[in-house]
Amino acid sequence: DLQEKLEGVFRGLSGKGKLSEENMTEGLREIRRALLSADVEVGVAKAFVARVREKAMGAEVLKSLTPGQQLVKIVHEELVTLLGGQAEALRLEGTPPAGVLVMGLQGSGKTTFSAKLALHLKSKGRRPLLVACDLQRPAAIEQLEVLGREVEVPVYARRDTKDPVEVVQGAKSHAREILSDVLIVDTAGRLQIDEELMAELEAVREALDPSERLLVLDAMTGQEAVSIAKTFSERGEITGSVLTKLDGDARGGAALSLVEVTGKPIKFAGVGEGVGDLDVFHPDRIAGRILG
Amino acid sequence: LRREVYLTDEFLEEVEEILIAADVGVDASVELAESLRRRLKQEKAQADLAEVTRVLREDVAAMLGGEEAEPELGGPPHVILMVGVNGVGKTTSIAKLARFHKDRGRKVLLAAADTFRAAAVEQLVSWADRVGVDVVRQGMGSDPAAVAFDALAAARARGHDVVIVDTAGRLQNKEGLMRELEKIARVCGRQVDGAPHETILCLDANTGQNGITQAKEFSAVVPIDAILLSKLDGTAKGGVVVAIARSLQLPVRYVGTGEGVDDFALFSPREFAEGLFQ
Ligand SMILES: Nc1nc2c(ncn2[C@@H]2O[C@H](COP(=O)(O)OP(=O)(O)OP(=O)(O)O)[C@@H](O)[C@H]2O)c(=O)[nH]1
Ligand SMILES: Nc1nc2c(ncn2[C@@H]2O[C@H](COP(=O)(O)OP(=O)(O)OP(=O)(O)O)[C@@H](O)[C@H]2O)c(=O)[nH]1
Ligand SMILES: [Mg+2]
Ligand SMILES: [Mg+2]
Repeated sequence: DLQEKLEGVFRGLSGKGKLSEENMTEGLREIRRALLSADVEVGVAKAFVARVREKAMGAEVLKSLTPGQQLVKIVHEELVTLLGGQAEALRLEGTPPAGVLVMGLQGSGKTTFSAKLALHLKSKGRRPLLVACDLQRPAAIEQLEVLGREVEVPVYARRDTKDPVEVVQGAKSHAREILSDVLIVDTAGRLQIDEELMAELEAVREALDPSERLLVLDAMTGQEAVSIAKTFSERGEITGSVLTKLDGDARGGAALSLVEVTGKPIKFAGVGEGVGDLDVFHPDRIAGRILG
Repeated sequence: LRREVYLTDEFLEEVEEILIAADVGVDASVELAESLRRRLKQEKAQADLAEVTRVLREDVAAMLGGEEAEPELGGPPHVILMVGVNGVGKTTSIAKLARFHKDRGRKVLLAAADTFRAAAVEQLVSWADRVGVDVVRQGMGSDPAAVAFDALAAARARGHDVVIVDTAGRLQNKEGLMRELEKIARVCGRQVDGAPHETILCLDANTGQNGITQAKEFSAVVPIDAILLSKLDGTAKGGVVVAIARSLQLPVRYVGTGEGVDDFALFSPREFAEGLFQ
């Protein structure tokens, strides 16, 4: 693992003093390698390692730690600060009903997350309404309706239109009728490079005017995390993201790319297929995973 | 106009970076860059850029299996088992495969053996309707192996040429779910000799290095015959299949290029390798 590799690099240095330019270069190379194998994007890894170098250069090697451990400690701290620094709760404000827009690539876990969030908000005393705005995938509406029944949250669905903006408008009036105070809008998966669908997303966002706009990303996402996050962040004006399938064994380097590129916090972690499998995001846990 | 490059460490690092950025992974990228250095430095310390990219493309393509090879059918019925982690495109790809075989005059039957996820059966039934093929299904929560068994029995009785079994998405670190998959495959073999004849691992092109673990762990419970690389219409290059080919020798046979039933093709290693360097 990374610690052992760094021990190898710094053997013979323990107790003697500063990390030097030479052993630092080799140590940083190992760190870069570890980040890349954990799926951190190339550019993000470079920038991150540069910051670690700055922190580490001239750092007094703690008497109780070996240089390898010291470097891992710096890396770990830097990761946790980056991943958790901006942490903030869900923002549900503005004229009721508040809106949460759920977006992302195909298959990332949006529909499942929407139901999880509904259950979570219900337990916090809110009255959510799930809104089925995926009008494209076969049985998408059915999927949300089944989940809605499971979490005992109403689902607003329309089978008479292919326009998600219409659905949002209908959902808003329906929410006022049944006194729901938060709309959770599930949308169709889309490629960030699909101009037509990204324009549709913007239209849905404008119609909903959500105070919370979440990007849902699969924890096993590789190098494209940057391109995906960047485009969705800009076009969707995201306020935060959700990292799903963290119950798997993916290292999750996409988390670093995600936060680095969007500057927005990861608010939730999907940790299973069940509607209860939703966690608040723990930066220290994902830092440990990324470092392997 | 020849662009000459010196095979310096800097240049080789650049090559590595292009490969890493395509999700080929550190180890495989370093190895490819090394092999490039060995192959070209034998003749000269410099080469023209076109030659360098050609060598790289050849090396990558050589790792990835045959060019657009049509699958050989087993049975009848030829039994296809579709497996993979959650959300990668298994169900949608089954619709595409059904269409592929139907177009070749084969009688296709689908088995809705994802009896777990909300509206999974409805999703497959909807696709079966669209493509115009039959589907065997049971109630939600029924034993997936039982659905597969019934479907294979029906296929034999009704003379289907191809059966495609859909399974629930499952993460490879979930032991119980992996055992369930093993059982589904075993039960297929009891109903039809040699089944499943084609176990396809569906892999999302956006997947990073975890794709290697997926291939490794799924292979440990059911022999994987081929990979279907989905969502290649996105920006992801799907380079993890190179790392998989290098360590597990699993071929890629099919690609998914969109959400429609025709967004499907046989895998071309040559085209794929070219895509890596674009
Ligand atoms: N293990 C695990 N599976 C998950 C998690 N979140 C979602 N899934 C599964 O991932 C698959 C895809 O989830 P969906 O909710 O349908 O994804 P989606 O983003 O709505 O998909 P599209 O609407 O097609 O874009 C399903 O099998 C879910 O059960 C998670 O946190 N852990
Ligand atoms: N852009 C694109 N989307 C795809 C492709 N293949 C599948 N999808 C989409 O990915 C999402 C998930 O597809 P599914 O077929 O439900 O995936 P699955 O593996 O069966 O999911 P689970 O059964 O929940 O594990 C859907 O929105 C599909 O339309 C592809 O090649 N390109
Ligand atoms: Mg969905
Ligand atoms: Mg499916």
